Amino acid sequence: MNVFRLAGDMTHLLSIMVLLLKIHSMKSCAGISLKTQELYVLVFATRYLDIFTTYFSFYNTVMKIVFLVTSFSIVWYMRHHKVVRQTYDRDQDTFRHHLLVIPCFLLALLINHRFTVREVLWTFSLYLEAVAILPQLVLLQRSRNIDNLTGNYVFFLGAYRGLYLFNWIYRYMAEKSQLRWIPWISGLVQTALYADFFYYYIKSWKKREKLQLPA
Amino acid sequence: EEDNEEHDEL
Repeated sequence: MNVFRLAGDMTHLLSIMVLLLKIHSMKSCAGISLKTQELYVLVFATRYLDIFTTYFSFYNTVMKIVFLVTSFSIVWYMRHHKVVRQTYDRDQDTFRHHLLVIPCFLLALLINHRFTVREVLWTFSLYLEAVAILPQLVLLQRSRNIDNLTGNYVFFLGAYRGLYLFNWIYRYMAEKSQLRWIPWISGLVQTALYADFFYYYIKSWKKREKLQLPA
Repeated sequence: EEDNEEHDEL
């Protein structure tokens, strides 16, 4: 495993830890989109089904279990925890996320590496992950107060796929890996969606001001 | 198996 891949995974893990920290310590999920979190549950559930069929490494298995358990528990907290669920910005989080699922699934049926259940589900998870942040970005834009933990959560979540892009370049150049257009293009789209957010995040960080996105 | 190359990623 190269350094970009490891950094990407750690950033991904860090983003989830930041979100859990917010939920546990502040007992709040204000500014967090349940729609995006539900999409992540679907992304991880469809991508990591192979933990039951294929073994890669201890690291791989543990990380997959961590992502599955944490994504399910975040949704549980937001929906059912008696304090946390009252802080959910239900009225602002109106993105119709179901509308993302069907096109991604149809695209996965049409464009995939191999027409098998495992490959189609894997491909679907890549397409869906690329756009899963959209409800969260819309909610952030509507939020007047973005607290630090929420801002950092989205930043780390965006940085993770950006680091994967470097990992793929490295693997292609140094390890002579095959051309893998499906994850590459999905990852590029995913990272590009954060461009605007990154710009304002870094700007506010430099000026030491509170993060606010223009409406 | 070639398919497994990309499935080792998260």
